Amino acid sequence: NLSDRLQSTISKLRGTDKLTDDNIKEALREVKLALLEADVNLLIVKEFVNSIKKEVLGAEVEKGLDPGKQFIKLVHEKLVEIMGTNPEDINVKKGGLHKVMMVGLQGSGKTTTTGKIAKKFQDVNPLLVACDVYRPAAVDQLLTVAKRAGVTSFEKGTDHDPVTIAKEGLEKAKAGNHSLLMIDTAGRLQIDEKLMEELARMKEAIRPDDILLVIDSMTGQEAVRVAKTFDDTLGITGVVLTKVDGDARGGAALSIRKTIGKPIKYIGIGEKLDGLELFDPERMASRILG
Amino acid sequence: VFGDGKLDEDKLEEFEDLLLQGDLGVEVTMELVDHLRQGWKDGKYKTVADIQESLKTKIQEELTLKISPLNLSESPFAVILMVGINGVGKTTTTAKITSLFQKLDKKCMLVACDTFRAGAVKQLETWGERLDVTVVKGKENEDPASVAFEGIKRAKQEKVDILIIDTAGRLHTQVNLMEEVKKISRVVEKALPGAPHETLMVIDSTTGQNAIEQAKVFNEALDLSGLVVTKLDGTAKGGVVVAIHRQLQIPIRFIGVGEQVNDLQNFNPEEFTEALFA
Ligand SMILES: Nc1nc2c(ncn2[C@@H]2O[C@H](COP(=O)(O)OP(=O)(O)OP(=O)(O)O)[C@@H](O)[C@H]2O)c(=O)[nH]1
Ligand SMILES: Nc1nc2c(ncn2[C@@H]2O[C@H](COP(=O)(O)OP(=O)(O)OP(=O)(O)O)[C@@H](O)[C@H]2O)c(=O)[nH]1
Ligand SMILES: [Mg+2]
Ligand SMILES: [Mg+2]
Repeated sequence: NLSDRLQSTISKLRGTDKLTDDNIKEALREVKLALLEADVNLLIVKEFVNSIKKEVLGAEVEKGLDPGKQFIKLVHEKLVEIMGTNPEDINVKKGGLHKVMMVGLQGSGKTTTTGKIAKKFQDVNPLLVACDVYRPAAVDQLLTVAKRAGVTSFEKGTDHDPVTIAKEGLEKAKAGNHSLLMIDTAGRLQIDEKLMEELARMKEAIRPDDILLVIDSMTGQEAVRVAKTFDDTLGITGVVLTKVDGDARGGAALSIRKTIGKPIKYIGIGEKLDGLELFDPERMASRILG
Repeated sequence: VFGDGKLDEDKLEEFEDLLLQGDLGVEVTMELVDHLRQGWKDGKYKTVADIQESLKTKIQEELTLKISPLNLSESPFAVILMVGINGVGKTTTTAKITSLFQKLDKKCMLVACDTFRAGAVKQLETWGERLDVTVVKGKENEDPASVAFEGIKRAKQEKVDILIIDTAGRLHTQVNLMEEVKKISRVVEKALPGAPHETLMVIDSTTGQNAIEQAKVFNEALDLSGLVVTKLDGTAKGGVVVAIHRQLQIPIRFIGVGEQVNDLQNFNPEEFTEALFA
């Protein structure tokens, strides 16, 4: 992990009373490599390392404090700062109608996460809407997920425009005493103009309170471009990082926070519908540093 | 992409950045760039074009394995086992490969060994209907190994040419699930010695460095015969396969370039390398 890697470079800082451009060069390089190996986007890594450098230069090495530990402490703190303060749950209240659209690339975990969030809020009577008309048996999957989560679902087969289905789902939610509307959409490439425009139309028709971008935590360098395009097109309100129960370092989380600045609300930690947790910025920062 | 021109340290850094952003990873990138820097210092490379050429050649060589073609004419039939982590495209790729073999006049049969995930069997059955192939399935939550066994039995009865077994997504860190997929493979081998003739791991091209660890664990468990890299119709370059190739020498059989049944191509090292620099 980073502290081990920094051991030899940092030991050279012992006895110095000031951190200078020269003596932290190697340490900064170690941070750069650690973040790249954790899949943080290259441009974000460069920005981060520069900001660390600015902060560290001229810093007095506190008497009695191991300069290496001080350096790592600073890196960790800076990461946590970027990761965001403790996240807010989505703002669901009984009696209101909170509308959520789930979006993201193919296979990231949208349908499963839709079920997880619904299960978490099952006491406000959620309604799940099956708006993926493309993937074989996607509607089936969403209906089964709803059943397993103990919540209601709405579907209109696969021969209708997903926006029409969403609108009808909204009407059903209003009429049926549901306080949470979760719209599951088909996975799509952020460069697919037609499908991105479909989401924009859906947003226009539904006026959601939340648009959650569901991202696989093992995503590599491309996380930035994906997040940016979804955000530019739709205005993402929050992110869910999935498959965090794996051992990917999760650098995509840092890239996304830095790029679109939206809160990471939840992490998916398993395939079952109870596998959802609130995002913990401290734990994610430690994981990324390795 | 870099125009032509004098070589300098900045230009080298531009190449380094390109490789890193393509998900080639720190180790592979540094090694490639060090080689370029050495060639530059030795006077072997003089211009940016020289560097680009050398880089393309090296990467392409890295990805070219003398591989035997897919084992398709096994007797009584060939068995292909599809594995990989969650959501990478195993089920869709199973359908694509089936369609490819049908065009070669092979009779195919599919086995739905994902007995756990919501809608998984339905998804494969839908593909089966579209392609007019039999899909062998079990009961919900049945032991996937027993469904695989049933698949072999049915394939023998119906004299198929190729049996493709689709399995549930699983993280390489889930020990019990890795044991489960090993068991599927063992049961298949017992039911038909020599099978599975191909064990293909499907990898999502948007994955970062974790794909290396995934491939290592799956390879250790199952002795993979090939990889399929999916979603290359997106903006990710899939550069992590260079490291996988280097460390594990597993041939890349196919790439997925879309969600339709025809969106499968044979892996072409030259095209893949060109795309890295596009
Ligand atoms: N281990 C693990 N698996 C997950 C998690 N979230 C989702 N999955 C699995 O990932 C796979 C894909 O999940 P889906 O919910 O179908 O993904 P999707 O985004 O709806 O896929 P498309 O609709 O095709 O774009 C499934 O096998 C899920 O069980 C998670 O947090 N951990
Ligand atoms: N754009 C694109 N999408 C793909 C490709 N291959 C698969 N997909 C999509 O990725 C999503 C997941 O595909 P699946 O075939 O269900 O993946 P899987 O590995 O079987 O998923 P699990 O069984 O849940 O682990 C679906 O939306 C597919 O349409 C590809 O090459 N390009
Ligand atoms: Mg889905
Ligand atoms: Mg599948």
